[in-house]
Amino acid sequence: QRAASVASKYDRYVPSNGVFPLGFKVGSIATGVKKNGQLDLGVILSTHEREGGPTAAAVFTTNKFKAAPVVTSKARLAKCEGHGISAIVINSGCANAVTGEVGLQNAKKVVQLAERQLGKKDTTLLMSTGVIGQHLSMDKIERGLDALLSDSSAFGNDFNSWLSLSKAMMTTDTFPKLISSQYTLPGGTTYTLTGVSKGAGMICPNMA
Amino acid sequence: TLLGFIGTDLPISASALQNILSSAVNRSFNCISVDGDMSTNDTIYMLASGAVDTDLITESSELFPVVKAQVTEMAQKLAQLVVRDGEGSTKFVTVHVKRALNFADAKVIAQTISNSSLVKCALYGQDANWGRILCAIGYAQLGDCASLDESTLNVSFVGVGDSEGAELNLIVDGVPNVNIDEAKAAAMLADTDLKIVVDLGTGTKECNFWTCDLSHEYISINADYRS
Repeated sequence: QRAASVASKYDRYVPSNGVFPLGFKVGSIATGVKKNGQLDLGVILSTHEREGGPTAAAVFTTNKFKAAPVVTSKARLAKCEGHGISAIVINSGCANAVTGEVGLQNAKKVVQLAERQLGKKDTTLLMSTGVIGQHLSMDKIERGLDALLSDSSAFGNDFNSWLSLSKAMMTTDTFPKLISSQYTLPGGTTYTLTGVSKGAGMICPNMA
Repeated sequence: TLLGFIGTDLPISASALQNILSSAVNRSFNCISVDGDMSTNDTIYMLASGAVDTDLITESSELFPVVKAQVTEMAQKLAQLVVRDGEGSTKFVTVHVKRALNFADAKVIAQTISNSSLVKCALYGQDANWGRILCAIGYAQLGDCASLDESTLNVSFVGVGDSEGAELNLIVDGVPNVNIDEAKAAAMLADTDLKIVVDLGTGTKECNFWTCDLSHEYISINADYRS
């Protein structure tokens, strides 16, 4: 009965195609943090070169005990005031939360590893989700991130790339959450919005 | 934990983008609950690549409110997908609190109903237990009770999807409807989707909040998650 329910949710809520915004590429990989080879690391790249770079905005948990990726990314965004962010690294399976100074160092290490491969500095944000109170498996994350970022063919701006990204974020989710829409503004400009989300438990956000 | 990302190819100034995202989140991701627990990791990012060749959108642009509304609509759909996938959930419930004095009161009441374990158990059991809804309204942590007036309080179940159009008035102007059509209630509560409407009758503000029921499955998933 449960399997049937999961299958019907997948059919009802997961699209089979989409439209995706110009200036982005996304990639994902299985690093081995999640069991049975599931995707557990995703990277979003903003590839459009424009003066001042892309703009970024964020809302974060108001839980007093913020996880290391939240602390690290909040500081990054405060410093750059929403300018020049061109990469977001997302890992699932381990939340890197309640992990103290070691957790913070690991979060910074992930940023450094990404920026080393991308040849950039101070342009990366993080998101983590999964088991709380355990440290990141840095050997697996480092190997996975290197493999992903050194393979340009792993990145795309097509439906399968975005669907895989949404799967790489999942934890207890039973289906990936991906929505995309194109809009035509008064005046004729056509633009695209695409969104991915994850979550199934420990859900009562009050972000700011 | 809730994680999300919204990408667009419009050129939007940094402050306008933050304004758009914060506003959209307050009417979407901050209006959902599966289990009442707030994660240490909740994060939503939005990036604007600016790859579409058009004027930069700032807070004073004519298009700013149009884009803000479209981002809010997408954020609500993404947030609702999270609730539909709530661990062990079998029901998707919209709690619509309307005619409150202010949005904050409407949201506190909607969230309190949505986080009530007893309301969520009744939803799982397909039981039209309006007493638990009333009880949750009564303990909602409101700054004051200005939004609450028993004589103007109305609570009803409204059918969605297959039961579209059906309405069950549970409390009418503060008086419980003891002659509930149980067959009608059972039919509505058998559906996956349901809407609980709380009309406070004291103002003009409203809040839509999305939640799910609480099932045995939720406990099975979370009893040993760490392992």
